[in-house]
Amino acid sequence: KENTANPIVFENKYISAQFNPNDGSLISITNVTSGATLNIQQEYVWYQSSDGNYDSTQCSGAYIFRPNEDYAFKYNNITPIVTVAQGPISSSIRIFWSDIMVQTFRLYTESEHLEVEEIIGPIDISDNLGKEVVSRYTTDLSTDNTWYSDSNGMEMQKRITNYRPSWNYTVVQPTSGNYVPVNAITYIQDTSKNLQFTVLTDRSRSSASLRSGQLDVMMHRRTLMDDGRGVGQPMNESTQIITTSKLIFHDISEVAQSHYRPTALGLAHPLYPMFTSTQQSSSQWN
Amino acid sequence: IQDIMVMRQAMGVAQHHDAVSGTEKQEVADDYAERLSIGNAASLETINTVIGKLLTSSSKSKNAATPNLSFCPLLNQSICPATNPLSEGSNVPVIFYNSLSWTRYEHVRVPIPVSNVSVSSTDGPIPSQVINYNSSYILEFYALVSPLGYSTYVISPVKGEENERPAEQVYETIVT
Repeated sequence: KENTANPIVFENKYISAQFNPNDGSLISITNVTSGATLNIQQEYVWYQSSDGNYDSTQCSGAYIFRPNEDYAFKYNNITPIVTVAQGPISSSIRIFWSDIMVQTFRLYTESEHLEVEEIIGPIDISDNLGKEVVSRYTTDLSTDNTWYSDSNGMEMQKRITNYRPSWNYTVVQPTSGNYVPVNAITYIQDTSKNLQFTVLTDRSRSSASLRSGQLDVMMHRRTLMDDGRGVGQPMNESTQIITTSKLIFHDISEVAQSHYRPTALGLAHPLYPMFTSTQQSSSQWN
Repeated sequence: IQDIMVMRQAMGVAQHHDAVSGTEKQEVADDYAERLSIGNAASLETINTVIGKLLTSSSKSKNAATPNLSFCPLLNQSICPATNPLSEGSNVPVIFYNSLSWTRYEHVRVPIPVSNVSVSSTDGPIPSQVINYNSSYILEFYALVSPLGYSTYVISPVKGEENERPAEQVYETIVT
């Protein structure tokens, strides 16, 4: 369907997701049950790790996330190869930029969420720049500088941009000062529309909402300098990460909350497979 | 119990705050990984023994040999050695364990070496799908597993005239 104007649509009885046919990017998610549609853009950006400046010699490292500036660069500047596969169990769209950056969205026939698998790394530092790579979701929700993230998979914490509930906060780092821990769940809410966009993660990372309707999730970091807090090494992670997250768009209600909580636990505790082989037929074996 | 203790000790070491937050030196991170890997291998061996005994005790034939179970540490990649017997014509039973306390009906993904397979549960054949990415195949189907329980599904290679995949089952389109 090259150069078609029609979006690629994955749909089941719970949600519908639309993708740009030219670059495979996510356009919108519709909750089929309620009929509400979320316009959404997802992109990968990176912050340049600071190696100190005239304000401070503080470098970005394992303890300290300190970007060189508040501007985030686009991580993928090449046209990806997009592959679509649809069948009776799932529909998937795979966006391949390179061997070190691959994204796959999947919608299963019985799922209430859109799954996104991301292969990222090793981060290229051949240009002698440390990089902190972020997945950024930009939606049309009005979120009033507020977002939420979990505490150890349990109580959700309310987060407000440039604000701390227990002391008068002076903004020194407008970007990194707003990144907070996420262990399993982070979300933004539009209370005027009674809508919520939730991201479930399969590992601990961090999130921020720097602008209304936006949700950042830190993916991978590779810094060149030690941050001077005791590690004594730069955080030179040379590994590739394969991570799975789930995106849910739903109304703000206790019923909806009761759905994503088990999903988050399922993501953390997947069905565990064990294999053997046999010459018996399947009926004999069973 | 001694085999499980290996993993327990590795998990105990990994509760150190530097392990949790990633503020350890790289050589320490490598040590954490090695300890967890050793513990993982010991735990898998224990699971292998326990499930093998359970399968044998439920078998109608008292002389049935204990099935040797294997595991796939590369499930999120494209190759799973545990399913290689499919390419030699053998069936591959896969047993899923549900560690949560409620019944789950969830999709599962298994790398396989061949493109044409069928999947059966205790009730007979079930719908499945094979995705082909760069000459590797991923089998997808739904598994129903009871709380803290096990379910078995048998993956079988499809032979002979059935060897052609139904056209409606999967299609791929290179968009750009």
